[in-house]
Amino acid sequence: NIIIKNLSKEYVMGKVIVKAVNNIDLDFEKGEFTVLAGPSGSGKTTVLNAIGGMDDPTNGKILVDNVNICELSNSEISDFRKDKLGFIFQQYNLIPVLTAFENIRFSLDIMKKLSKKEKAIKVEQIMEEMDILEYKKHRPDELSGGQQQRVAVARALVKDPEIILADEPTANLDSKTGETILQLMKRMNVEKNITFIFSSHDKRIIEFAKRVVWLEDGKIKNIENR
Amino acid sequence: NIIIKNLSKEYVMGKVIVKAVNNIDLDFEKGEFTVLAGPSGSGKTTVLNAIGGMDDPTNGKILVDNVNICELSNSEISDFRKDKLGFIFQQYNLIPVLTAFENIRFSLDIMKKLSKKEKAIKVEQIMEEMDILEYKKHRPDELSGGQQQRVAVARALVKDPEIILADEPTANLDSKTGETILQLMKRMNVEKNITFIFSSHDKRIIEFAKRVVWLEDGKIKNIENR
Ligand SMILES: Nc1ncnc2c1ncn2[C@@H]1O[C@H](COP(=O)(O)OP(=O)(O)OP(=O)(O)O)[C@@H](O)[C@H]1O
Ligand SMILES: Nc1ncnc2c1ncn2[C@@H]1O[C@H](COP(=O)(O)OP(=O)(O)OP(=O)(O)O)[C@@H](O)[C@H]1O
Ligand SMILES: [Mg+2]
Ligand SMILES: [Mg+2]
Repeated sequence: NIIIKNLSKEYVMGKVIVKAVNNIDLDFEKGEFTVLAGPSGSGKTTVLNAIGGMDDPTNGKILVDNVNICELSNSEISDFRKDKLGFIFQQYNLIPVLTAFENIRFSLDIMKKLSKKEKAIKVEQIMEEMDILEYKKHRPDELSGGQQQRVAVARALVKDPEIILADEPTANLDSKTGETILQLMKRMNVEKNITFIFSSHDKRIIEFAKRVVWLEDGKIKNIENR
Repeated sequence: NIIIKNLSKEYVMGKVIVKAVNNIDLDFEKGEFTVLAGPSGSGKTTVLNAIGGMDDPTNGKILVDNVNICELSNSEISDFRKDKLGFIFQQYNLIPVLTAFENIRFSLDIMKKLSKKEKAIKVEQIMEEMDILEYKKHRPDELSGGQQQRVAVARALVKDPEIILADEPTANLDSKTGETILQLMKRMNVEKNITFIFSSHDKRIIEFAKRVVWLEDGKIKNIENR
């Protein structure tokens, strides 16, 4: 599980202090299916980046299975991300020189225990489920926006990690495709007890979620439990 | 107005030919408020990029006010884009080393006839309307996803061009912010007779539009006139 205490993230810009996250307390249980919602600029990505160890908070603690990840060294954080986490970035962050297939397989490469053949089967299977198998040899700049997004989603899901942090995973997808991906994530959540924490404006995700944490100006405004 | 005849765009990838757009005929009248809709990968961005002279089609003609833009030289195309067009990119394409304010003012710089002071007033006004004035000194990597998107939208709108091509302009915005921007665009369309052509999955844009062109696999599947 994840325990966040007094989390703050500030940016100093000249004389102005931007409080992206302002003293948040928030807990997540194993196997949750929860979304961080709220207006553009309310702090959703900043909270996800903090949980994912992508960014150092200005203040506060983040305990993941009782280990405070804010106190880990760079190599310990990178092991944490490799072993426990799948991250879907809001801007995809695909590797431009690799094909769609190689981008997804890359996240299995860092988990050493599979053979090359086993990896290829897992990558093809998730690409089939996301309806992007036909584009496996395309590089990111040879893919549509929504196809790039699905490669970014597949790259996180293929790992079957303990925790998946998904930042706006359906923003560039049509209803039917977005729905299919949400159903797939829900199945992984129920069958494998994987914890999903989303950031999203998408009504479909907010309706699917078991819990909605509403942020505004870096603070928690309201929590809905379904 | 815009007349598209026999438009095709193909990519050759090894032995496979990807038909991104497959022989489309489509006309747009001045002052339209139209959306290209359809599944991810159906060809929406490719059609917008062709109209905007961003990409050479494999085949076909695109007449803008009776000039075939496919036959223009590079410098003539760049004049066409500078004088007549505002483009909102699906991935924003902001200039990383400039602030939000400078990114928006840059699109006025290429229209020589305003003084520095007049430009600053126009930039501040559009940023105020898009609720991003407070972030004017932030660079793109110091902005949230939806804030970057609004800078990209503002950069196109501030020019008051004849034609605005908007590729998924609300994908990363919450309902309220997306709604505000759509109302602003509708006002510009009605008051200044600016032609808007959108690519979008967003139900709000599809409902707002006067005409919906449904694409599938690079072809026009259906056209709805409201
Ligand atoms: N450079 C390229 N090389 C090969 N195929 C490409 C290239 N660019 C685009 N494509 C393909 O052309 C098709 C249409 O792409 P396009 O970006 O127009 O779709 P779209 O409707 O905008 O999709 P989305 O809603 O996901 O943004 C896609 O299947 C894509 O993979
Ligand atoms: N590097 C930075 N420097 C200064 N301010 C920043 C920086 N990164 C983010 N911010 C600010 O922090 C606030 C929160 O940003 P964040 O990306 O978490 O918002 P968000 O809720 O994900 O928004 P969106 O829905 O638009 O993606 C924003 O107002 C943003 O401008
Ligand atoms: Mg965000
Ligand atoms: Mg597109």
